[in-house]
Amino acid sequence: MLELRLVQGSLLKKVIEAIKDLVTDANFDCSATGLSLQAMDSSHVALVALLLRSEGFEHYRCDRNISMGMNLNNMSKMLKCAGNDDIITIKGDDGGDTITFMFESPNQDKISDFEMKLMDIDSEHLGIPEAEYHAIVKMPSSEFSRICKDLSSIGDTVVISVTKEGVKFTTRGDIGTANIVCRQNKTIDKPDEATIIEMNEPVSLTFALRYLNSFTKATSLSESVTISLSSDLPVVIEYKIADMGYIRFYLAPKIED
Amino acid sequence: GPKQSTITKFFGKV
Repeated sequence: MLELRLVQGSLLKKVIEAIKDLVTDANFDCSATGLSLQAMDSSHVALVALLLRSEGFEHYRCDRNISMGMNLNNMSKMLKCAGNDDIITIKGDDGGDTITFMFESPNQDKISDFEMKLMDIDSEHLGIPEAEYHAIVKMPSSEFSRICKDLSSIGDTVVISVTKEGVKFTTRGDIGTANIVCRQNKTIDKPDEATIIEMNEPVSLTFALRYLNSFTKATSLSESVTISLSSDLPVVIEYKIADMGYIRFYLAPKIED
Repeated sequence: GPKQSTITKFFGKV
């Protein structure tokens, strides 16, 4: 028996919109800890890891660990039927082949339920090692989104470099080149607008902008984004989900032969 | 130019 009641249902809507273009089908793993998901895109270049902790739900009942295979496009179709202010409850039975989404309007005058078919998904679970990153950049999520969008009109790849000067985003294309440097900017009264750069050593990595632009679909989930870089690891782009958990996108770098 | 690597080059199956 599974019953998860999320008062801020819009969070689930946003989460699915943020990952559905990257991942087609995924297993949602439900345990006492919370609802989690780990999935790669079809070309295995990017990986998304989601955690919604049990404490973030108003009611959380998960009698035993359960893995539910869902088509994210179908899930999106159903969740789009929920209002932004609706409370969403996810209900399932052990061993059942469907899941039910119940939507309640804030004043309880409209209650809907949508039953969705589950699917069997053969997915590999990858071990993500704890890592010491060379540099961690925290910046406004809207700024990061703007940079990725702007640069993708000029080039296909971006070099992200962190030095003492700041974080630099560089691209090159047929029409020319572009460099955007963001310096550390600790705005005390507006911490969400701060850019904070922690650097253990300088690092420079190349990534496909197409994927970074896809990750920025999570922008509305969090005012800030954290970019963790190490020269020998995929970059981690993390959006925290208020009081509940996170979406982390891992992107494998482009490497010289 | 640089070649795209994959996640599985860095993270192993559990």
